[in-house]
Amino acid sequence: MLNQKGGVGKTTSTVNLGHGLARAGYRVCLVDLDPQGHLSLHLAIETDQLEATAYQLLVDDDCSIEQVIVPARERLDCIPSTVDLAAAESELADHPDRNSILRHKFAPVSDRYDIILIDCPPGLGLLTLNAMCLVDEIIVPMQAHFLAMQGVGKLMETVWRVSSGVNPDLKLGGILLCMHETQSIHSRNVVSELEAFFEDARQSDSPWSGTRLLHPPIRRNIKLAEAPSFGQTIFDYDPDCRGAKDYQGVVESLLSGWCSN
Amino acid sequence: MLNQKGGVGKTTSTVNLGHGLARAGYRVCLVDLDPQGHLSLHLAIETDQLEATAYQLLVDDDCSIEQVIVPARERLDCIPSTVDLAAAESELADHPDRNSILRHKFAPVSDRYDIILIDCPPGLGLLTLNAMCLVDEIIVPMQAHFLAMQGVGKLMETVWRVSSGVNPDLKLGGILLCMHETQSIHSRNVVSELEAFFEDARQSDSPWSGTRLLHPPIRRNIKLAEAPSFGQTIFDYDPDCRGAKDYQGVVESLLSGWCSN
Ligand SMILES: Nc1ncnc2c1ncn2[C@@H]1O[C@H](COP(=O)(O)OP(=O)(O)OP(=O)(O)O)[C@@H](O)[C@H]1O
Ligand SMILES: Nc1ncnc2c1ncn2[C@@H]1O[C@H](COP(=O)(O)OP(=O)(O)OP(=O)(O)O)[C@@H](O)[C@H]1O
Ligand SMILES: [Mg+2]
Ligand SMILES: [Mg+2]
Repeated sequence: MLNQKGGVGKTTSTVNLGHGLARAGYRVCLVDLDPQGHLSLHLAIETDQLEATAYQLLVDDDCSIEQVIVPARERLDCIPSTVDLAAAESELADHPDRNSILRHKFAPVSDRYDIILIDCPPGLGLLTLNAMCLVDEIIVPMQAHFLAMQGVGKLMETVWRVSSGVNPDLKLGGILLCMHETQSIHSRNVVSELEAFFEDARQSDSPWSGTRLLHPPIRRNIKLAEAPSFGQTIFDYDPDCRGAKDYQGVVESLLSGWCSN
Repeated sequence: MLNQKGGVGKTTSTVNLGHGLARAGYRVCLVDLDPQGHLSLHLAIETDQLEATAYQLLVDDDCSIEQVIVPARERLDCIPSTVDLAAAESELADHPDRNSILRHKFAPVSDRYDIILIDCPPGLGLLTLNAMCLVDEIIVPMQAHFLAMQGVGKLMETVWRVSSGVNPDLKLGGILLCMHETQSIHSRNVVSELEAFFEDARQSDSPWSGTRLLHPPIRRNIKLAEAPSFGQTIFDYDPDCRGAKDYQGVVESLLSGWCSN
């Protein structure tokens, strides 16, 4: 889940799509790559009791992925993080292979999981690049607002750079509209602008030639903001609310898109 | 306007409070310290036609503040920025006085303005520290959500550090609730937690002993998200909507707080 703009729904989507996919029977690993540690907080993982988290995994050659995996739900593991992770960017600045560390660390367990979801921090720094080097597909949570649209161009530039360099398989998979207000004309205008842009891109050979708006959009629903204060996903907290139904719908559309490829 | 968490209403509040204060007769200067350039975009300032913006002001010793001030509305000037500003942090890393550059640059015009409002980028890096060294008071836009509350502690640590160092006058003035949903129980719980925290702090000698929740909260109102796509403030776009009334209310409560001190 990647968008350099903050507060758009990255953490909320990582947790709820992750749990939704695990409930559907897939083995899922969530990675908290944000020094705010909001994913770990959302799942009520007691990070102060842990010896190693994402920070040690990235900066300590001897730290293996086995040491940082924490079980969260059935078929759902998590690699938590703390504010220590903020130091990784400067500590790894001179590391020759700094953007591919996560990819190397994950290699021993890649057959243990069907799906890895990474919650990226706001910004396009080293932590985000590490995620881009590991995955096949980027999902961009965003709001259908004018100011939110401005950053998408810059994100595409970075995706293009990474996919023509260290990770040729990298694609921009889908745009996930979050906190969506279906009644608003403004949002509808932004949505049609986005759809037109990606329609035009279909003929190109860019990493976003296959990008689509994921359905359904995630409507604004206060239950999604309440769930983290109880350490619960939306499926634990209120499985019948709009938020749970919307994330369930996206789980199903992701699976049908992935299974038909 | 400062909050390291992104997407909380910093830019929207800087533009609309700035225009509200100028409409009330005060001479106001807005500073766009975010490399996203959203404040400049919100005011439809053609930054690609400008020779110098906030970036040159900070990194170029010969660039004076006169060269970067752009008139925006009556009694309202702006110092715009572009994505170039993102390079300032690394270029100034070795500058001995790197956090006080903005303060020195502003000195020649400090009697020209009654109020300076700075739109800070997400994060607590060099650009945000430059803002903290120039101003007397910080306003923290935030949403009354559980995840949004987590970062406030870290923000306070930074305010304490700056106020016991380079800027002893620095105070945490007010918390401005944005995108506020008055009906939600969750938001009410978060609000009472915030109020209780600042009530306790009144006896302390911390920089937040005088902090209060600004009134009224800014309710969620799609017009506030539409206005930037027309290059307009909420007072230009729809002066009778809830968003304009809420920001007008905060203008009045800020002025009565400032005038009585
Ligand atoms: N559909 C929704 N309806 C209501 N509230 C939501 C929704 N999605 C997210 N939120 C709330 O909005 C806020 C921002 O969401 P979230 O923290 O997931 O964004 P983020 O992109 O991860 O932010 P950051 O960039 O700081 O990591 C949170 O308080 C969250 O609880
Ligand atoms: N009260 C409100 N009601 C509805 N939408 C709002 C409100 N305030 C802000 N918005 C919208 O929410 C989004 C985030 O607001 P804004 O860009 O002002 O936040 P920010 O803190 O400046 O973000 P960043 O950290 O990226 O600089 C924008 O699309 C804005 O138009
Ligand atoms: Mg997050
Ligand atoms: Mg902003």
